[in-house]
Amino acid sequence: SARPTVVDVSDLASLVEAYKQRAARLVGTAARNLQVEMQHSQRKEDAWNNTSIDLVRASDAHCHYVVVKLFAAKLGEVGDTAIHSVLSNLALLYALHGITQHSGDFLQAGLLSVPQLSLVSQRLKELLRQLRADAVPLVDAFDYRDEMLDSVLGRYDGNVYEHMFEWAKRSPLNRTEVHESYHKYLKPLQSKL
Amino acid sequence: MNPDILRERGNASFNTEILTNILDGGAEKTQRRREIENMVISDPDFQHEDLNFLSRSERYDAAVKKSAQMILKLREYGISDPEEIYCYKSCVHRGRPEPLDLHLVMFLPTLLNQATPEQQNTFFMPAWNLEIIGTYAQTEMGHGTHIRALETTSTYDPSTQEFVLNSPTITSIKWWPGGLGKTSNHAVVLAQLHTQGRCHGLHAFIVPIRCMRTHKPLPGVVVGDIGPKFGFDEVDNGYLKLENVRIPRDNMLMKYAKVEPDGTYVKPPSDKLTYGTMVFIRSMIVGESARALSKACTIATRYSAVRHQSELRPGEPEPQILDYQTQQHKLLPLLATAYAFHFVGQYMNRTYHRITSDISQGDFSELPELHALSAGLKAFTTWAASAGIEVCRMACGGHGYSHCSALPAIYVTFTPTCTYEGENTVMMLQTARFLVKSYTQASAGQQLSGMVSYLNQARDRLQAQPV
Repeated sequence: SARPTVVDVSDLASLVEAYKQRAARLVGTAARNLQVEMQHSQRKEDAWNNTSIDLVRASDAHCHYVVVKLFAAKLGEVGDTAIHSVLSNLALLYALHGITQHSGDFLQAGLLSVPQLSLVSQRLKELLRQLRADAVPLVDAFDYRDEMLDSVLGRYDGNVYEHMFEWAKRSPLNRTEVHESYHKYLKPLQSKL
Repeated sequence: MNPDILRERGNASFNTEILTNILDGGAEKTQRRREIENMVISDPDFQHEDLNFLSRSERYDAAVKKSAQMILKLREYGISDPEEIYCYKSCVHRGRPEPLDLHLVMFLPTLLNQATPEQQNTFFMPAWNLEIIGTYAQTEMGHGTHIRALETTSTYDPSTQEFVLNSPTITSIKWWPGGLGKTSNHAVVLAQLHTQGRCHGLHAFIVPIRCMRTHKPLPGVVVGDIGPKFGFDEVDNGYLKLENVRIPRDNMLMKYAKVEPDGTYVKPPSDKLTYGTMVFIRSMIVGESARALSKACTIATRYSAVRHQSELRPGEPEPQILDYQTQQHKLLPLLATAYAFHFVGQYMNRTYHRITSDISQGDFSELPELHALSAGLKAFTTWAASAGIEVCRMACGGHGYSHCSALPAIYVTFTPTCTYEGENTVMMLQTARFLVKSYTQASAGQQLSGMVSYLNQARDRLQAQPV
């Protein structure tokens, strides 16, 4: 059996390694299941089809590993200390959140123990608290102008309600105080009843 | 400025401008992007009524008008860098798709990549000048991702040196291509090539579909718009039925495969040549996932900072909803995902350009891995982003359902990425094919490289360990 990987849930490099091992295990499982199916199936296409759930899972885990790996690698290019710190927290949050979403994979692979999963959850909540203060500056950094975002809710100045009311009043249905359908249908109906 | 959001900005632990520069790839790129945005946003020719208040026909009309203006102004300002053109176009159409998308992103590049020099002389300049407005007609009503099953036929007639294009069945009608319904007068049509009694598989043909003088459909061509969809309201996704339409032999794109005047078929040097366009588009889509998700996160996060709701502690004023842990748990992992995908998109862009320059020197060695990686990341990021946009929309409560939030539009514009340019499950299975092949090689002791090299380590780890 594989040597258990010691995962430090606060260390991004350790988490990248865990994602790597998870992907390796799922790829290996899919490949071996495919082999087994080949012995049962007349044709390799049937074997492939009968293993496709495992195959998709393996690809998903591979891509997930690639994303975590590239996020961690990007941090190495960031010189500014404050930005390195906030991006490191984001990367940790992304990796830990992924573990909570796919905890079965990590448990089955022996990469994490049940007590460690509680640690992951705890660490994730701490990160939410830490990142809460930077949430608006982090989206400001995407630098979408109001005209590009085209959203009353997402306005840079945050003056949502005034502009929502103005927007609604410009809606075509409000071009006339009384819509023509009143005179065409409702009023005649009322006179008949 | 809303006081809540002002206070939020005062709490920043970092300089947002520096982070913006990192996301853009440098301060100069940030500055250039803003210049282009200013150019468009201050241009009265691009102003119009809120699209949400227009009918579908009015939206298409507004989009065509802006696209026409855009082409003229791109020339006038001399903007020719692909990334800057993309930025300018995104600003003009506010990130929404537009009727000329396929002409710019598929038709012109296909002419450049797959036409002979003579064919480029014939078609490229007219297409560059919009005399020829093209689209790319591959998908059919009954066939999409599995392109080998496409039914449209192109049969070579040596007596007239022409190809006869035909839609033999209802399911072979070309269906979905953007700009096909009302905008284009030509199409690159993917069809099964038949010559000298044999079928040689899919090849590309330039087919005139509308008269270049009157814009009316040509004889044997049945073309139109496929009707309203979940989104893409500004685009005339269309249908195309070909009833034994004859085109000259020169209209088959013959940079690689050829049909001689007598009908003899000459094979292309490699079947991987068409991979390039697919890999490019899929790499681009990874960046789109980041953009769409980051827009949705921007809207939902800013709104969560100004929206007050209910009470956390009895007697205290209503708190910002961003103070609720459940709201943080919805939005902050998605914000982290948007940043992750942004960096993956930058990586894919760099890798695509590196490997295509290798290919131009005849080195195809990394193409299979890039093909597999771009397919998998396209599926992985679009599934995650599509689901994430919907979480952002619902995190805004009822107002997330209003078009004034822009979240419905972001969702319906983005979610087709899960099915076009390769349906996601099929993409994941393509990646799996490469992974299984790599795993088998690693198991046989072969040293792997690139993003799959970990499979070697996995093999070593899984070997019997000395106690």
